[in-house]
Amino acid sequence: TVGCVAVDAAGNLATATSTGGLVNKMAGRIGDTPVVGAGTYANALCAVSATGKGEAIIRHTVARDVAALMEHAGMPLRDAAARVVAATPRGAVGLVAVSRAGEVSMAHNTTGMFRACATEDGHEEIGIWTD
Amino acid sequence: MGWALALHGGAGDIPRTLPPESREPRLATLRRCLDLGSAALRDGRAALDVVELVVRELEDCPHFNAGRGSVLTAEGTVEMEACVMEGATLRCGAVSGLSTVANAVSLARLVMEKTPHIYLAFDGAEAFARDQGVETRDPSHFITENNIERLRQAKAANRVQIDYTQPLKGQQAPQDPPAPVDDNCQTG
Repeated sequence: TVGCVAVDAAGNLATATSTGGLVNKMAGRIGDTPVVGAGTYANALCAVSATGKGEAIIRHTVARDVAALMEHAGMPLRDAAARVVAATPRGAVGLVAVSRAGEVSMAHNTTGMFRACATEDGHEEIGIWTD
Repeated sequence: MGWALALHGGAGDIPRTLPPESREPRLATLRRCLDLGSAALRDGRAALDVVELVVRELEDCPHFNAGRGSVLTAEGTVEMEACVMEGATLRCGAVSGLSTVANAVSLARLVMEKTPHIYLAFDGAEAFARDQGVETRDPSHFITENNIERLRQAKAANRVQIDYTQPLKGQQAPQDPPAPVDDNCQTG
């Protein structure tokens, strides 16, 4: 699964996710990617793209939950993302997210996640595992 | 406030022993996509345009599980899916069950922008793609030798695998922890 989240200089948020799904999945199986609120979600506060085991991501409405914790509990993006990922089965979920303020989160409970981020102030990061 | 972007190429049981020939092309693609997206945001492009631009690039990379390089169903076919969403308006579009569309993310954006709906799937999505004149390819274009081998091994092990659970050459396929009996993850 691949995905990208962005906030532009005007504060507009967007997310996109694309996938081939699971190896050896049943024909006709739908995963989390196209299920709005599960693998992909954006509102005026944040944009989220998830990857991992689709059925787990759907059950936990991962992307929308990150936004909901910011919206209803006032959590900062990183705390919201960490809490949502921690609440899902180990080895099942990774996500990238950005907030309207330009905060970035790349959280996962899998062994690794191919990921990268950049911000206007010059911060860049590319990684696979948790170091 | 300033621009920012983040991207992923999938998560899973990625072994720390991942050989350079598997690791480096993916890292190079991440770098290229990061530079592409950063430059677009620096030039004032809208976030929606940037996420589509970056995901198209990732879809075209055969080392990631989307577009060319999509993993295979039990029947040996590709069924690609994608979604796009704009935060300020909550507009969104999604597609599933694509077998010929070169860039599923762009078709998802067309669903968002050109239809009153959110989600089109399978034959309806393919028909919409033809109507919109998006680029299509023969289904074989999306299938890589590596993914044929991954499917063979997954079938042999009777497993459904997420990204990066493929074995390294000469090694046994890593196994997911056993699922609870009431967990239908293994059947999708």
